[in-house]
Formats: sequence, structure tokens, C-alpha cells
Amino acid sequence: STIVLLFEAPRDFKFSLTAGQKIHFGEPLGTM
Amino acid sequence: KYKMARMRPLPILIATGSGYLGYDQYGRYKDRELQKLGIEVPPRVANELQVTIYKSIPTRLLSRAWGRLNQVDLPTWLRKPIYSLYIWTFGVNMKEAAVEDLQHYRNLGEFFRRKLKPQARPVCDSHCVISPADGKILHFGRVKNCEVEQVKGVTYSLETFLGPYTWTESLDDPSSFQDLLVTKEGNELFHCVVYLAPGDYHCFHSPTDWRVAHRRHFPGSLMSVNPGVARWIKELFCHNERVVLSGEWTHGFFSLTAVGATNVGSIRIYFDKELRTNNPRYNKGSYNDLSYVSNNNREGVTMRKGEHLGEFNLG
Repeated sequence: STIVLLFEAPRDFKFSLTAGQKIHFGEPLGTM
Repeated sequence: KYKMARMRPLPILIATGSGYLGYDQYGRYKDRELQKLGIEVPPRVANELQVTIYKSIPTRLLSRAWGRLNQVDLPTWLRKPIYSLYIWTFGVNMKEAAVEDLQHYRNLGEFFRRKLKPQARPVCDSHCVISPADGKILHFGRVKNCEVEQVKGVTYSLETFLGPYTWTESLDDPSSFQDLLVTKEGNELFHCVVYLAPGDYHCFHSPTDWRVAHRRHFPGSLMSVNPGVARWIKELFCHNERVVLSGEWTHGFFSLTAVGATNVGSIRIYFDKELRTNNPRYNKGSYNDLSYVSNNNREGVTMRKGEHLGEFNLG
């Protein structure tokens, strides 16, 4: 199964992720 | 003619099948050679016929049968071996489970819905958006030209995925569907795809503080969504059964979509008792809407970051 988040945010929003990485619920996705 | 009639179909099938596989493998070999030379090769996506053949597999029926099977209570003596095999196969970490005793789970469906110890997943306070679930980050980034990437290089249409923009009045006349969604000047649209593997914890939580105003349920196929298939079937997430929750967060539009898959055909949203997924009968391409905003509840459903939101179930 998959969860897709789609959201608007200020242009300077940055993901702090790498494609393919494992992630746990509760961990940050990104910062403004 | 007589000779032709005498020929057995099986050898013909084997010959054509292996010929096709050989051709496909040679193409993949060529792609790998090009990639070794540092040449970016676009992913090989399935053609129309392959998608049609794949979609013709009765995945919903298989999924419901799989779900029925996993609702059968196991005898106590069989629980440990069965669940240990599942734990070993999918790398489940039972130390994080709220109940570690395998005898506690009457069937695999219950085991699949296991909860975690509260302290196992601390919710990050210093960031406004968190991962809603355990899993693997398939893809993320800025949405461009109304196309969202399911994996690098393979996209799907934003409007097909979310359906027509009818869940709220739109005041201005936007140039594109994407502009409809972005409500504030200077904002952009971002997306993130989290793939939950069979051994992962399969409940999901609110990724931020937001108000959920609307739910749109798309019945659909239940093709596998593992990364290999996501690289192969374009628009995969638009074919599959999914539940789109949309609303607002501090920066404007926010949506979370749970997409089902073959072994995980059912989606539950804890505050939405009416939602029924993976039903035997549905009209292709249909969807059904439910607004959580009513006269005596103008806000919709308020969700705090990290709050329990829903779960995927087997079958």
C-alpha cells in the first residue's frame, strides 16, 4: 500500500529526504 | 492444414512467450549498458496492452479471498509458527509492537493491524510536516505541470488522481488544475510518496495539524504498488482503489491519499464510519464524495500532527 501527500507550501519548503530511504511515522519530511 | 491443426498450442505458447521474454531481457540489458556509460535511460513503462492484461487479473477478488482467509482464527499452537514465518519473511520488528506475545493475535488480519508501543515512534515537534507512516520514500518533490512522479521519470496526472475540483468553491479563474489547488500567492504544490512494505506497521497518522473537509473514494483495481511495479505501470496510482482526504493546513491546501494494493485492499479512516472499500460491485471510473463540513460543523474534522488517522487492512 502507498500514502501520497499533496500539499501547498511556501516556495522555500525543502524536503529533508532521499528517494529510496526508509522512514518511520513521526519523522520530519521537510522544513520551511 | 492437417499438420497445423495437429500442432499442440502449448509449444507455440512457450515459444512465443520465451521469445518475448528474450526480447524484453535484451532491451533491459541494453538499458543497463547505456546507464553504465552514464547515459540517462527513461524507465521502460508498460504499453497499453500490458496494462490491460495486468488490469484484467481479478486482483479485487484475490484480495477479498486473501482477506477472508486471514480472518480465520488460527489454533493457538499454529499462531507462533505462522506469525514467525511472516516476521522472518518481511522483517517485522516485534520489539516495537504494543503486544509482543504472538499468541495474542487470533489471525493474520489482527497481526497485520498490530499497534506500536507509544514510545516506539516519537513525533517530531520541531517540523510542521512528518511522515504519516512507516515505509520507504518512493518519490517526493515539487509538482510541475499538473503531473506527479510516482517514481523518477514515471508520472501520473494530478487531476486524474484527485478527481475534478468540486470539493470547494473556486473564486478565481485559474489557468490550470494545479493553480486551483494553490490558494496563496508565492506558494507551490509539493508531493511525497511513501510505500508501505508488507512487514511495515500499517496504521497511518495525521502528517500535520490540519482540518479534513472532504473525502473522495475511488473504487478501482488493486494492482501491486511495490516500487518495481510503480516503475513499470504509468498512472498506477490512478488505476488503484484509493481514498483522498483533502482540507487545509496553515499554508493552504493539504491532502493525504491512501492507495490500496493487492494484499491490502481495504482502507479504514477512523472518523469516517461510512467508508466501505474493496466492495465487489463498483462502476469503473466512478468515485463517491463525502463532505465532513456541515451546517453545525463548519470546520470539518480537526486532526493534530501524529494523531491516529486510519489503517490498511488485508483483503
